[in-house]
Parts: sequence; structure tokens; C-alpha cells
Amino acid sequence: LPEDFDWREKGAVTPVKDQGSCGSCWAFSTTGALEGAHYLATGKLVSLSEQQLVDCDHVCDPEQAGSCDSGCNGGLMNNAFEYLLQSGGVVQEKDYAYTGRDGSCKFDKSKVVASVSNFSVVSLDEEQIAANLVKNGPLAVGINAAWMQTYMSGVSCPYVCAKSRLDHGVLLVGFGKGAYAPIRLKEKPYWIVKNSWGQNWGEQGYYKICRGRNVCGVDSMVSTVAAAQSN
Amino acid sequence: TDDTNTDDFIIRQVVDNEEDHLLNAEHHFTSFKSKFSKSYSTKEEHDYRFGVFKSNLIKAKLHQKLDPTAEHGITKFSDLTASEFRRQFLGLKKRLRLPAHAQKAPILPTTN
Repeated sequence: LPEDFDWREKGAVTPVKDQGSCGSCWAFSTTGALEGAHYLATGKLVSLSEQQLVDCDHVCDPEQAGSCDSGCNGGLMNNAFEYLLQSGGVVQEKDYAYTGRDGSCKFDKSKVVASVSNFSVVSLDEEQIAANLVKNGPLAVGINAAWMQTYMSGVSCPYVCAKSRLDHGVLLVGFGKGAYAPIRLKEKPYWIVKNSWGQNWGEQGYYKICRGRNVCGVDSMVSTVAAAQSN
Repeated sequence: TDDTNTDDFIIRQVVDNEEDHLLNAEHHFTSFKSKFSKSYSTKEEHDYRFGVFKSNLIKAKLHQKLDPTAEHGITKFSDLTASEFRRQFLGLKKRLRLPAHAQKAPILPTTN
């Protein structure tokens, strides 16, 4: 594995988006992962529609009652990948623009531009997460966002952050070998996370969180996806 | 202990004179409203948001002490309570167990 890796430098990541006041982070995490996989499969970077997922994806987790994708009221990336398998794929952002509000489904299957051939969950092992990131493209991950409301820049490495309270869906796009942490007198390796709160949050819309001990549960729910087709 | 890395464990005082920090709260709030184009429809709403903002200044300072390798401070969410922030900007359904029907990714080589 390389010590530093960043899919942004390789052209696999679309510009930072803004979900607005809508709990649709799960949709942005899902499209981000598929945008990367589609880029790896076709060499073309295409911005995909989150609104299609918000309006049309109501897939439920068969194991847990109430865990259904429900637009601005929340969802799960794995459910969304399942929806994309069932529906045939997703259209471009420009063909189904984001509104930040729940609406009726206006999915036009003839405009599908990217589809899922397979998705998998990655084990809770940072080396495996890094390997899957490098091999398969950006990864959809869940995270505890407790420290993100006040985050501005740098590598977030809080002393305490519950690993089991995952409440936000984001996209892992790379990692770095270390940013110097003066108070801890050592280099801290970190993950590079694409968020969906616009470019005026964090480091131009990105978040850095330290690697090594599943901080804020960032290693707990990781999904990788493979793209199938393109038009 | 689940969330504590003993290698990194350090004890620091995390509470100090809140009054110092809030001294410029009004100035910070004015800058915040300007930077993020915030406006409030009534004086009551404005005053309430200012109260929330002051609480979040204290929260940011606490976060800074407990997360010293990052920079914490005023963000576009500084006029929101924690529950408003969760309700409006998060949205991952509570779930930690991996779904049984999902395939597990094959183990990849990580050397060389």
C-alpha cells in the first residue's frame, strides 16, 4: 500500500456538493462511491443524482424494522446500493437535479448513466479499508459526526468519540501518512473524507480524521461498490 | 475505555473562564451572520439564536481542547442546537451490524 493516496488527484471525485437542510447524507455517500467506481470502469467522471435516491429509494433493511431509506429523514448506503441494483441504475445530476426536499419519484430509466454490478462490505481492518480504497475507488462510510459541527480544519483525532453512534454518511477518498500533531509529539496518519455540507465547511468541504483506532467509528460501516455499465 | 487510546492518553483541564471566551460573542455573532448570510425573522428568534451561538462557542472551545490536532471554532452550524444539527444535517439510520445479505469484500493483499 502507498503511504499517501488521494482519488481527487486521479480525477475520480466530483466537486463537493451541499445537501442543505435535509438528512440525505446517505444519498451523497452512495453517489460518491458510484461516481468513483463509474470513473474506474469507464474513465469518465459523471456527477450522479442524489435526488433520485431521495425521491425513489425506499428500500428497507430486511433485518431491522424501520431501517428504510426515507429521503430527507435518513437512509443507509447499503440499502441504496440494493435499490440501484433493483432499479437499474442512476441518472446524471443534470437530468434529476437536487432540490433538498422530499418529492415524488420522477426516475426515467432511459436516462440511466451508471449502474451497480456488485457491492460489498469491507471488514473492520484499516489495512483492508485502505486496500479496497486503492483498488476499487472511494468508499461509502458511516461516521459519528459529534465533532463535525465545530470542525474547521486539521486532522480530527478526538480523545473520546463513540464508535457505535454512527449518524452520518460520508465518502472516504484517500489517506495520508501523517500530519504532525504537536501535543502528541508524533505524526498522525489520517483518512481524507469528502462531506456533503458545501465547500464553506471544513477544508473546502473535506474532513481529515486520524487513522489507527476506528476513531468515531469510521472503520465500522464501510462499503465498496463496482459499476456495471455506462451510456 | 472503548474510546480511549492509552498511547495517546493525556489529562488536561478542559474548563476555564467562560466569561473570557464570551467577551466578544456579540462581535463574533455579527461576523457569523455576515459571513454565512444568516438573518432571523424576529427579535425573539435572533436572541434565541445568539444564545445558542454562545453555547456553541463554549462547545467549540471544549472541542479544541479535546481534539487539539484539528481546529475547531465558528462554522455555519454555530447557531444550531445539537439536536437541530442532527435532525437537519445528518441522516444515517441507526445501524451498526453489517447486513447479513451483503457480500463481504474479499481480503486483499496489503504487502508490496
